[in-house]
Amino acid sequence: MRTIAVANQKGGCGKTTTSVNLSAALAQSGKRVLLIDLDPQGHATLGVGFEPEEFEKTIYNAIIDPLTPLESVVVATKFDGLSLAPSNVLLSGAETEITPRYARERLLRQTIEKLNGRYDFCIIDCSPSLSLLTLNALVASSEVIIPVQTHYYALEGLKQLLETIGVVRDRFNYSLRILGILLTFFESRTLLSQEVRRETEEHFGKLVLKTVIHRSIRLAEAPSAGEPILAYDSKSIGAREYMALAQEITAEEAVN
Amino acid sequence: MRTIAVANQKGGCGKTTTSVNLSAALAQSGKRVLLIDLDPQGHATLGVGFEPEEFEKTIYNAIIDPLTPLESVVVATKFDGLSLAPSNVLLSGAETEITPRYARERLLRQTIEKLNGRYDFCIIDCSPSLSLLTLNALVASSEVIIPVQTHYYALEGLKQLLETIGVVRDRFNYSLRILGILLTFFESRTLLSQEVRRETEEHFGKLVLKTVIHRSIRLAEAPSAGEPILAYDSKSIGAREYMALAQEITAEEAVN
Ligand SMILES: Nc1ncnc2c1ncn2[C@@H]1O[C@H](COP(=O)(O)OP(=O)(O)OP(=O)(O)O)[C@@H](O)[C@H]1O
Ligand SMILES: Nc1ncnc2c1ncn2[C@@H]1O[C@H](COP(=O)(O)OP(=O)(O)OP(=O)(O)O)[C@@H](O)[C@H]1O
Ligand SMILES: [Mg+2]
Ligand SMILES: [Mg+2]
Repeated sequence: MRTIAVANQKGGCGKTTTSVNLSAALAQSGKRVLLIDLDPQGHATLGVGFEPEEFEKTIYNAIIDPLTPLESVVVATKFDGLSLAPSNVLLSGAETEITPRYARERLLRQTIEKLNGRYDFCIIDCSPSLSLLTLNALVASSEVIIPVQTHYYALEGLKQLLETIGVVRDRFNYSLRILGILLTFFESRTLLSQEVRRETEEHFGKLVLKTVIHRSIRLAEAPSAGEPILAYDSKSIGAREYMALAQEITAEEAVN
Repeated sequence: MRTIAVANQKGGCGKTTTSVNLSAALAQSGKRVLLIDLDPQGHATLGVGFEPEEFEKTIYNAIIDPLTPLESVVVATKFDGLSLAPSNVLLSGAETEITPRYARERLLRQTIEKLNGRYDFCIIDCSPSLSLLTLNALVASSEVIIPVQTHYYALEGLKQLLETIGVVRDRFNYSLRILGILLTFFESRTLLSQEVRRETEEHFGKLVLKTVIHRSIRLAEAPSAGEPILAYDSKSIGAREYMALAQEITAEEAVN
């Protein structure tokens, strides 16, 4: 199983949109996918059609209680091949609860390791912070995708995030690799997008994934129907681009 | 002095853009304004023309060390009437450092209270989380502005945030009032924006500010020049809307 964290402390760069739509695209191409919602906002849970409040047991329980297997909180979605470990506001209590625990950064990894090969991919949607929960996601993952909005502020935070990933690799998880930087909200008509793209490719070269996600209102509409873009509007640009991303990821191993 | 927190745990909804541009608009209308950057990303610091790494002392020092007055970390910006308490990545250490401290949620309030009337407004840019730092901002503030992107996910988190503000009001800061919900990234041509606007006004009525900020690429370009929109392009829609927001806020006290 390939475990991929989708992380960036910059808010609103497309982490949830990427997690939900990449998961659905991988499932559509025949992979068995587990999507883990690791954000107390519960947006990935909403994005695949569930109400976060309806769950009594979520990823929170599997992290804080070793006797609650991850499998017991997983639910099937109405999209073939796509399962979800949901989250809701209860997860915001995890941070302080796990801080004093032994090997607190490995709790998510330990619960994922017990899954026993039921899935080909596990995609983890992270919250916009470099918190202990996000650290858990990086320690649990073999690869990380970094969505970067093609705006100025988004570029500034990238160096800090890459340094953090380097520290995680040295201290906690030597096998963590950067699968790639995914440019999002790209608008070909604006200079800003082109400049940020050029700068990202100049600084980070091969780390930048070939697939670029354009700004497209259909991607913002799909969550209100509780559907990934492939179900909401399979002919849209967003659907094609996330399918292309799934193909790019399955075609090659991580870039470094 | 009116202390206004700009907060929302949803990432990318326009907190920094609002903090920087509202501060500059208030300064342009003759107010003495202190902008506090309470996000370790340091984006408000970048937005008014500084490099976060260039600071040895930031808001971090004023929060964790009672012997470092806030005034000693404040710098003048090149925009008349606008001062900045900068931030950088060092601030990300504050969360764990202040967790064990007595009255940890009041540390920012205590340092702001010693400012002795030099400013008419203090605007606090928060990071995208309901962390102890954001709690410090809510405890330190007399009012809070909640930017809400006119997208589906943004609406979902609003109820949770309003509950949190209610808890802060009951337990820590009885004078905290909601100045208003600011709709951002509004696109009149899309149904999504109109639907989210209608739903927000239906659920939250008078709490929704009259000023609405439209999506405008000039607002995203201005930070790359290190300037608020009023300096970058004073004739743009963004500049007019943030001036209107400043007028709306100075004309009336908080809505509730
Ligand atoms: N390519 C796109 N085009 C248009 N809208 C998009 C695109 N990608 C995401 N969105 C919308 O922009 C908003 C931000 O995206 P999203 O919530 O996925 O970001 P995020 O990084 O998960 O945010 P957070 O930091 O809060 O977790 C959402 O309302 C989403 O629907
Ligand atoms: N009205 C607008 N129109 C177009 N772009 C905007 C607008 N407001 C903000 N932006 C841009 O969108 C991005 C997100 O805005 P901003 O960084 O202010 O949000 P934030 O809530 O502070 O994000 P974070 O959660 O990371 O702190 C930035 O690149 C900003 O330049
Ligand atoms: Mg998200
Ligand atoms: Mg910000």
